[in-house]
Amino acid sequence: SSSSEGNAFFVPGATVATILMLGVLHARRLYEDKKMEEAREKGIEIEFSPDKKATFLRLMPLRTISRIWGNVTSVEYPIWLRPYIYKAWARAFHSNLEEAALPLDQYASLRDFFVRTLKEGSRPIDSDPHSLASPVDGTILRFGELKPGTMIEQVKGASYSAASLLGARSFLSIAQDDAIGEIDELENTSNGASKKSWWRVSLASPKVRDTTSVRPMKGVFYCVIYLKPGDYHRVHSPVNWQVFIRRHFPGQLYPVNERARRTIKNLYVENERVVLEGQWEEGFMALAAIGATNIGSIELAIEPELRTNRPQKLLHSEPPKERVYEPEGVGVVLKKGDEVAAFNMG
Amino acid sequence: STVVLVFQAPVCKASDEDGSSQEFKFCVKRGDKVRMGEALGR
Repeated sequence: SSSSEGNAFFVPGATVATILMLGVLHARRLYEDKKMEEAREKGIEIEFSPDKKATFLRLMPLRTISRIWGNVTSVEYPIWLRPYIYKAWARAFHSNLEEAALPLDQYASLRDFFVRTLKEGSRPIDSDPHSLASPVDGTILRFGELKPGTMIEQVKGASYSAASLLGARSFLSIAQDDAIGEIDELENTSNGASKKSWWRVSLASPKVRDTTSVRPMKGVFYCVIYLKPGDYHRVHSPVNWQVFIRRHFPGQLYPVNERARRTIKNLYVENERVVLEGQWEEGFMALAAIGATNIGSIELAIEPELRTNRPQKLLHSEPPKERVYEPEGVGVVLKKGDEVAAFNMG
Repeated sequence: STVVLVFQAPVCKASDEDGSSQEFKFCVKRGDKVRMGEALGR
C-alpha cells in the first residue's frame, strides 16, 4: 500500500516538473520574441550573435530528425479525429481553415493537411501585367537592389552572396543573348575557364543598357520571404516566365526562424534548397525555395519526380544537381500565379 | 521555410513614348505580411 502511494506521488511530481519546465521555457521564448518585436518596431536592427544553441544545432542530425518528423506527420488519423487535430494546429499557428479546398476530414494526415490547396479565388493574382506578384504567403524579411559588390543581408553583420545562393553554373546562351556585347566576359578565376551566367553578368555589371531600344537600364533586385508554419505552403509563379534550369543543393536543414537567422551564419546557403532559373520580360529571374528542419523537402510541380531531403553522407561535397528543362532555350513556360512548388513536412 | 527571388528589372527612370515610367519599385515594407498573388513591386 505504501509502495503504490509512493509511485502515485512520484509520477505526477515528475510530470508536473516537466510541464513546469516546458512552461518556463515557453514563457522565456515568448518574452524574447516580444522583446525582439518591440526592438523591430523601434527600428533597431537585429544583429548577428552566434550562441550555444547554434553550436549545438550544428552537432544535431537535423536531416534525420526532419525525415523522422515527416514520417510521424504522415501517419493517417481516424476520420473522426482529423478535424480536432487540424483545428488545434490552426489555432496554434493561426491558419485560416475556411480557405482549405477540402473538408478537414478528407486530409488523411497532418502532412497532407499542411500542403493543402486553397479554395478557388482565395488568392487573387495582381492583374497589373508589369507587377511582380508574391510567390507565397509569408513575411517580407529583406528586399532591395543588389549593387556591384553587395550581398544579401541575413541580419546585420551576416550576409551571403547571390552567387552562393543560386549556384555558379553558367547560363551561356541566355547571357550571350541578353548581354548584347556590352558586358565584359567574366573570367572564372578558380579554373581559368571563361564562363558567363545570368546572375554573374548582372551582378558584375548590373546597369545594362539595351542598345537596340530606349528600354531603361536594368538592375538586379532581391526579395526574401519567410513562411511561418501556419502559412499556405505552396509556391506560385511571380510573373510570366520561362524556367530554363533547376538546381538542387542538398544541404543542412537548420531552422530558419528569427533566432536561427541571427545565430547561424550562412543559414540560407547551408540549407537544402531548390533553385529555378530563367527569364522574364525584364531579364533574369530566379526563385530559391529553402527548406528547414520541420519543412525539409521541396516538391516541384514542374518536375514531380524530384526528391529532396534524401539520406546523404556527405553534404556540400558535390556541385548542385542540375536539370536543364527541355526544349533547351525554351524551358518550362509558367504564367503568373501558376503553381511551381510545395514545401512538405519532413 | 523561405523563398528568395532574385531578378532583373529597370532601375533608372526612363519614359516610353506615352510618358510612363519604367522604373521598378517595391510596394512592400520589411515585416509586411504578404499573401500569394499580391504585388511585391511594379
